[in-house]
Amino acid sequence: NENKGTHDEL
Amino acid sequence: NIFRILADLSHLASIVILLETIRKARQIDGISLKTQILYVLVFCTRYLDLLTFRWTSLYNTLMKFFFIGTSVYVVKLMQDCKLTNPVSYKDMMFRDTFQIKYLLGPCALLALVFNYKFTVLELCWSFSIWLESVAILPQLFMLSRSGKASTLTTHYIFALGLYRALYIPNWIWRYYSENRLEKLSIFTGLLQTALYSDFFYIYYRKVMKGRGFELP
Repeated sequence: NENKGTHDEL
Repeated sequence: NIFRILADLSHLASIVILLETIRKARQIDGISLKTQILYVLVFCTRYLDLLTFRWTSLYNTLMKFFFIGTSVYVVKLMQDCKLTNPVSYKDMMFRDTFQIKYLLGPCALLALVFNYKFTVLELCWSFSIWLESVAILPQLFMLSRSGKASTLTTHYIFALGLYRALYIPNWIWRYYSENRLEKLSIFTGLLQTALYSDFFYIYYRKVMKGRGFELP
């Protein structure tokens, strides 16, 4: 998944 | 989306309630210092990405600083109580007996096993997400030992629990709108909300009907 490791949540 | 905004607002509200409780009442009865120290650890390990300057947004960055700052401030206020209200401090320490090594150890292990990348930043992030899911346990343990709590303390715990519960519809929303699925956040979020479920039930039955929080 491309979103892995992009922590844009708090 | 609306769930995420409401969740973050609920998280903010919980911290404001806690700060107001400690500052106004000048006592810390029923609040677990251990849980608060765990939150300092949670935020400091979660938001290490502040140091990389790869910022998501101004909102995101400001909130991160707010959560780190206020969590440290709460611990400082509670420590101050040792001098300003030693009776209240002693009473709190007497009840705050949960052994946090049983949380820190397993969380560190889980972070080593479940993470997105084996880098310091990602391991710390995973550790923080696991630790957050169980950080309320010393507080809930303290609550169950004393059997009752001030209404403000229960509002604080409720707002804090509601925040992660609201992240669950947010994740469903994001799955459908962005095809985004963060398994670690979702699993730990469900775990965290499950730990609160008993508390939510009593809060709904008693506090929301104006009867005060007392355990059966």
